[in-house]
Amino acid sequence: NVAHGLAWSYYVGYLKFVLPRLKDLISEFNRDNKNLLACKETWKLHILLPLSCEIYNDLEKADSHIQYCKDLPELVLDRAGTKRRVYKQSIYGVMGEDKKLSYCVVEYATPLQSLYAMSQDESAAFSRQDRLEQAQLFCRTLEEILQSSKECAGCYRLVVYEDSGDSNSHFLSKELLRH
Amino acid sequence: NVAHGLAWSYYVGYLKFVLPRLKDLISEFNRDNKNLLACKETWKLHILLPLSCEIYNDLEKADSHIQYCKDLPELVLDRAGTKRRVYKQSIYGVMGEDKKLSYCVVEYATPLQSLYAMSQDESAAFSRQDRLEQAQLFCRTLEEILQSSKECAGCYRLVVYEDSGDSNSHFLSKELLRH
Ligand SMILES: Nc1nc(=O)c2ncn([C@@H]3O[C@@H]4COP(=O)(O)O[C@H]5[C@@H](O)[C@H](n6cnc7c(N)ncnc76)O[C@@H]5COP(=O)(O)O[C@@H]3[C@@H]4O)c2[nH]1
Repeated sequence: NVAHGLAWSYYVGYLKFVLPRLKDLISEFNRDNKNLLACKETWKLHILLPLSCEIYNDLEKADSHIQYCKDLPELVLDRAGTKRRVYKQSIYGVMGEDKKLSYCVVEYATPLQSLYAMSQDESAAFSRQDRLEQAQLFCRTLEEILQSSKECAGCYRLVVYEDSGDSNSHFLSKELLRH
Repeated sequence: NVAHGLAWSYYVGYLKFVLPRLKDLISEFNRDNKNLLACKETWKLHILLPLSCEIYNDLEKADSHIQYCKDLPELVLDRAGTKRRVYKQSIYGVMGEDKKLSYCVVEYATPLQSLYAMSQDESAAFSRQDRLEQAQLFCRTLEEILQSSKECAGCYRLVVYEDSGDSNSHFLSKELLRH
């Protein structure tokens, strides 16, 4: 099952070592950036999981109330023969209906982009129906893996949704702001 | 099938955009590094595919005749909400039995490391036997995908092997040197 492997790969190849270090990276960032991420409740990686698998490389295009702010400090590791491979997350300002900006660490789950690309490539023999089922399976499997992972507890928030509408519906910013 | 999804994800999420740019990155590197990668036959990504899935994060530990040299110029892209995600490959000097050093761009196929980690985690329900079958399926699927990919033609070499022995057998360096 395609999604099962992608969820495990996303966990063992990324979340398993990024999430436990996140709080330290945010503290370090706050020291150099006037405590921008003030609320410790939001010291998590917000992972966007659109079941449509429609992912914007530039999050600002998904919702004009989401604005790129800065990057967290990088995590640099030797991995599988690549010396000093770079891992980093981006911080975004999210504007609420009160026009105030809250900051959080957010990104899409990249494996959903792989599912989308597979459904576009004829040789993958992967239909739109397969893609929807696999996206649902990916979210379920990821949720189970993370719930059983002691080292990742409290370090993430999965934001699963069907359709984020157009960039004026501000669906994503509202979703991110409701804890 | 786990391996099927991992091979496709490795292609659409990495090789499909890295491989076509490789020759340009190597030319750029050569201009600043006295034409170190002299032989155009080797202007490819050598992808190590151990069927055991036993991957060293530090390639020098796999074979003492392989020595890290430098990194290629980085490829930096906005991907799925991460601003300026960094992709880079490392260049290694490979010592032949004549004691001469040849240079090439080499790394392990990262998804095999995911298969290995899955076989170690009880909740993945993934045995050593599953892992071997999936590693073989991964290599076959990757080969088929890359052979049908016009944009990647001539940009890679798959190095599939059972066991690389200990770091004194120098299996890997000999394998890399025989085109
Ligand atoms: N050698 C190598 N160098 C790279 O820079 C690289 N980037 C991706 N990959 C491999 O390509 C495939 C597709 O990648 P994708 O981004 O969709 O999934 C990735 C992605 O969702 C997440 N991830 C890994 N590195 C990062 C990162 N730096 N930023 C965000 N997410 C990341 O975790 C998944 C598994 O990663 P890897 O297990 O390293 O192997 C990947 C995967 O097999 C790479 N392989």
